[in-house]
Amino acid sequence: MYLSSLKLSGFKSFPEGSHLKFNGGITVIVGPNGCGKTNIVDSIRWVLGEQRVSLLRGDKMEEVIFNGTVEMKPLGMAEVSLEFDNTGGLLAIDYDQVLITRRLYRSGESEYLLNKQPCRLKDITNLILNTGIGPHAYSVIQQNMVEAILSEKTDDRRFLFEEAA
Amino acid sequence: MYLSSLKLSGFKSFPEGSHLKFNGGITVIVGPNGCGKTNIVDSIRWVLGEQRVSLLRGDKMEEVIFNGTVEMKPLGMAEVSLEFDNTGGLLAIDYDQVLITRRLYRSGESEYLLNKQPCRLKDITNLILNTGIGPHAYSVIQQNMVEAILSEKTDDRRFLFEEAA
Amino acid sequence: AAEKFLTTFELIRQNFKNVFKEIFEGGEADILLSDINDPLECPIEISVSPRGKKIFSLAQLSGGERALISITLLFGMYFVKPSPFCVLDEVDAPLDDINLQRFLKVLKKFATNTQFIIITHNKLTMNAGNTLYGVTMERPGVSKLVSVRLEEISDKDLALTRT
Amino acid sequence: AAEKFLTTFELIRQNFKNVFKEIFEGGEADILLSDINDPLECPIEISVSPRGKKIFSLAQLSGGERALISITLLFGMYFVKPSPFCVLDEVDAPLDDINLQRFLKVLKKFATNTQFIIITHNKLTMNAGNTLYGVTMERPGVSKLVSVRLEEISDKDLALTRT
Ligand SMILES: Nc1ncnc2c1ncn2[C@@H]1O[C@H](COP(=O)(O)OP(=O)(O)OP(=O)(O)O)[C@@H](O)[C@H]1O
Ligand SMILES: Nc1ncnc2c1ncn2[C@@H]1O[C@H](COP(=O)(O)OP(=O)(O)OP(=O)(O)O)[C@@H](O)[C@H]1O
Ligand SMILES: [Mg+2]
Ligand SMILES: [Mg+2]
Repeated sequence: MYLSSLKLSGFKSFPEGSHLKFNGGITVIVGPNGCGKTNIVDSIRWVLGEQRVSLLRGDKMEEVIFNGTVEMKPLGMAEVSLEFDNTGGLLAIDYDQVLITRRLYRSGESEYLLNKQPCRLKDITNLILNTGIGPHAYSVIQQNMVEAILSEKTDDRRFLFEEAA
Repeated sequence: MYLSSLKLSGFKSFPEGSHLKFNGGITVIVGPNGCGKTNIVDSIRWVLGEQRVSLLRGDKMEEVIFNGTVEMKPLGMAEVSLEFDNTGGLLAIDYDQVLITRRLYRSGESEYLLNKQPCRLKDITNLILNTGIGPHAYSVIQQNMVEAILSEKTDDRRFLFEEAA
Repeated sequence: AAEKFLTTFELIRQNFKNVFKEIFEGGEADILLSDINDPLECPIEISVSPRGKKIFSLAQLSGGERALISITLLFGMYFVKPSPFCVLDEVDAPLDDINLQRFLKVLKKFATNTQFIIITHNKLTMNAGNTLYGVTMERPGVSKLVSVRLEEISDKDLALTRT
Repeated sequence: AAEKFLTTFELIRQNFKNVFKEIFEGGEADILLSDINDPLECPIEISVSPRGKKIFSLAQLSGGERALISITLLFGMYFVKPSPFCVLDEVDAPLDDINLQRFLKVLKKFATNTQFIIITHNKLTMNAGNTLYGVTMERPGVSKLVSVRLEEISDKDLALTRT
């Protein structure tokens, strides 16, 4: 079971379709400050169902949609697709390749798709439940996580432990 | 006006006397994680009169005293001396070299000295008042200052501005 | 629920200690429930002493030491409920070269069973990967992906050229 | 008191904008009192757009961009009430090579009037200094100072040898 591909379109600083292919090993992503690397990490959290906008560095969910530059207009929709190689059968679904897609329109309307078939967010979260897959703090480790984990506010720490339980 | 020398003895991870000499230019301090570099920064804040224990990464002021290792016993006193070249006369005191010393004993007792003469903390803070010298956030810039400055809690930000005013 | 939490907690604790041994090469580490009779509410304490040091509170530890402990704890949790993949965003930033090499050694060992996606500015980390993607912004505000050959990474981590 | 704050605020603002121009080479930056009639209590807003980008909130900016803005603002305040010396503890950690070089260029320019003491793990920053001190811990928990020659700094920033 591994991530085989990630496609971003209209998500944050990726207005046009961008496609990353992964193999099962160690993939390293590099580039200058502000070029979009953490946006890629945000897109993985988002397509896996992250609803906590603060963890996506925004105030409203609408802020994940490409908001334009001095040269380009904002777009009306963000879409991210994540494909898993499921030959191990970890995901309880009868496909070797599993494609999860999430869309958000400026109207606030959301769409979710499983292998290109419309579904509800619930279907996606149920599918990945108990597989360990998900936007957990310990599997998608953020840029400023050190202080959050060692935080004196022991609620933050407890929340982390409960995610793993 | 520049810092010409810093001496630490019994301060955090510097049990024995350690002496840094500075010229007026750019001094770079390097070393592995946990070897004592930020402790040097803390000692500069401390000798200039820092009373906010949290900014010295402790819960009580006593924690700046060398607390021992598996091979060495704790010490009973911390002492830091900072020397300024005052040939410009920025500090309103009739000396070309000005030595500020701060000591703390485990009993909680503190001593302050100006050119080796005992004085009160007040004498030191008055001397450096209005010279710009002091443990300000903008002149002794900490390792994790980014989040504090851009913090959404705008009180933190206001406090910073007031330090400069 | 308390049962389940206690079981998970003990697993995290064992994993934390094991990962700590591998990364820190000596020293002591533990996590404790401050009140065993109130497992679902009480504060969770972390106590760590790198080899030879006496540490009274985590705040005393350096920036790099704290980052390393934090990653050790996250890995500890990770192995209780492993995801097939783990994404790391610049966790290596505060580490010196020696700690970075220890971290990468542990990472490669875990990579036999886990797919890692790592964001970094560090050359040593780049060398640990088997696939390398570059992200650039030729047009301001517009990200573009390029795949990168490792030999093209010179001292400037921005000399990314498309293959 | 409001008078004094407003005067200082305006000085910080001008300095912030000037330092920003030097470090970011383009783009817009400003700081504003959200309520000019309540200068001593109202929130202070920071708005920044690197060249060509449209930024709606600081949270949108990357780790490196935020670090650079933060250092720009601190320098802006610094020049309102300059101390003869400024201590920087690993502020360069999140910066890529290009931003680091811009930062060092600005630092060297300011160093004609200000003494800087900089803690770093970065080779480029080490090269910017005229005095270099190494701190080591041969005995666990006991810091020791060594002075270092620049030619001795190899790829291992820990190969510190006493002169
Ligand atoms: N909704 C959006 N629309 C367009 N651009 C956006 C949007 N949200 C964020 N951005 C852009 O993304 C940039 C930040 O990208 P990101 O955080 O991925 O950088 P990074 O590569 O991780 O950099 P660093 O190395 O500094 O951490 C911002 O400068 C901003 O211009
Ligand atoms: N009161 C004390 N007595 C003895 N040792 C102490 C005391 N306070 C802190 N230390 C030691 O200082 C170490 C941390 O030092 P410091 O924060 O200066 O590291 P650093 O060189 O800045 O590292 P980094 O590069 O990771 O930021 C701790 O590991 C701890 O052992
Ligand atoms: Mg980032
Ligand atoms: Mg430090």
